[in-house]
Amino acid sequence: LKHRQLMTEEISDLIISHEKVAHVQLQNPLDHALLILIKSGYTAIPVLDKDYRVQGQISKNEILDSILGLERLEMERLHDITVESVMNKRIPRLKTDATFAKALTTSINHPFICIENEEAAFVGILTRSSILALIHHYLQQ
Amino acid sequence: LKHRQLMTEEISDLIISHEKVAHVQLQNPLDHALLILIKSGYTAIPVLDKDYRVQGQISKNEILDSILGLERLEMERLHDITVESVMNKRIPRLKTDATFAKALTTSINHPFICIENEEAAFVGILTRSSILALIHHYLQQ
Ligand SMILES: Nc1ncnc2c1ncn2[C@@H]1O[C@@H]2COP(=O)(O)O[C@H]3[C@@H](O)[C@H](n4cnc5c(N)ncnc54)O[C@@H]3COP(=O)(O)O[C@H]2[C@H]1O
Ligand SMILES: Nc1ncnc2c1ncn2[C@@H]1O[C@@H]2COP(=O)(O)O[C@H]3[C@@H](O)[C@H](n4cnc5c(N)ncnc54)O[C@@H]3COP(=O)(O)O[C@H]2[C@H]1O
Repeated sequence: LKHRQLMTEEISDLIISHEKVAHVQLQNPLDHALLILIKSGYTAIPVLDKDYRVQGQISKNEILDSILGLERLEMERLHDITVESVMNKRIPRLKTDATFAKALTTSINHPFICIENEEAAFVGILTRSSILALIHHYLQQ
Repeated sequence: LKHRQLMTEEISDLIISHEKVAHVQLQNPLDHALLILIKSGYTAIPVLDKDYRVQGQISKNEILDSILGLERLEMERLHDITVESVMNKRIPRLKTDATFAKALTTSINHPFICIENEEAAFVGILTRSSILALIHHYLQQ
C-alpha cells in the first residue's frame, strides 16, 4: 500500500520554483551563458524564450565543445554564437500534475526535469537530489 | 520485507569499474584536465595519486572558476596550475561491502561516489543514475 502511495504522489511539493532557477534566453551570446554557469556553479540550466517557455538546456560542456579548435579553446568566438545554436533541444518535461512514478523514471537519465503548467509556461525544475531525498525518507520508515 | 532486502543489498553489482572511469592525476596541469573533461563530457571526475588512491575530484567549474579574472577567462594560466591545487578534497567514499541504504543516503548530495577496497585502492564509482534505476526496478514490482 505504501508503495502505491509514493508512486502516485504528486510532484508539486518537490518543485524548485522558477524564480530560484538560473536560466538564460535563446538569443543570449555564449559568453553571457558561460558566465552565468560559472557564477552559479550549475552544470546545466534551462533556456527560455520571450514567452517564458522552455526551449532547451545549455551546459558548460556544450559551450566549450563548440569553441574547441585543433590547438586551443577559441574564446574570442563566444560573443558571436547564440545559446540557441548550441543548446540541447531534446529535454524531458513534465506537467505539474505528473505522478512521482513518472518523475522517478525520467530522472534515471536526466539530472533535472523542467516542469510546465497546462499552458506550457515554465513553473520550475525537479532535481535528482529531491527525488532521492523523498525515496530515502519513504524507505526509512 | 522487501524494503529490508533492498536496503541491505550490497552495492558491488552497481559499481562502474575503475577501467571505465575517466580520471586525472594530482600533478596533471589544468589544461590537460579540462581537455579530458570536455572530451568525456563528464561534469566531474576522480583525481588519483601514484598509488591509485582517490585524493579528490575535479570539475569544469573548479577549473574555470580558478582562472576567472575581472574581464575574461585567463586561459594562458591553465598550464601552470596543477589539479591538486584546485580540486575538491572533501568527497564521499564507500567500501565495496557498503549497503544500498548507505549509498542512497550519500547519493542525495553527491552525483557519484568513489568506491575503495579494504586497502583503500580505487575500485570504481557508484552513480545516481544506477541508484535510481535500481529503485525504479524495485518499486515497479
Ligand atoms: N548551490 C548548490 N547548493 C547545494 N548543492 C548543490 C549546489 N549546486 C550543486 N549541488 C549539488 O550537486 C549536484 C549536481 O549539481 P549540477 O550543477 O551538476 O546539476 C544540477 C543543475 O544542472 C540543475 N539545477 C539544480 N538547481 C538549480 C537551480 N536553482 N537553477 C538552475 N539549475 C539547477 O539540476 C542539476 C541537479 O541538481 P541536484 O540538486 O539534483 O544535484 C546537485 C546538488 O546535489
Ligand atoms: N556518456 C554518457 N552516456 C550516457 N549518459 C550520460 C553520459 N554522460 C552523462 N550522462 C548522463 O548525465 C548524467 C550527469 O552526468 P554528469 O557528467 O553531470 O555527472 C556524472 C559524472 O560526473 C560522473 N561519471 C559518470 N560516469 C563516469 C565515468 N565513466 N567516468 C568518470 N565520471 C563519471 O558521475 C556523475 C553522475 O553520473 P550519472 O550516470 O548518475 O548521471 C549522468 C547520466 O545520466
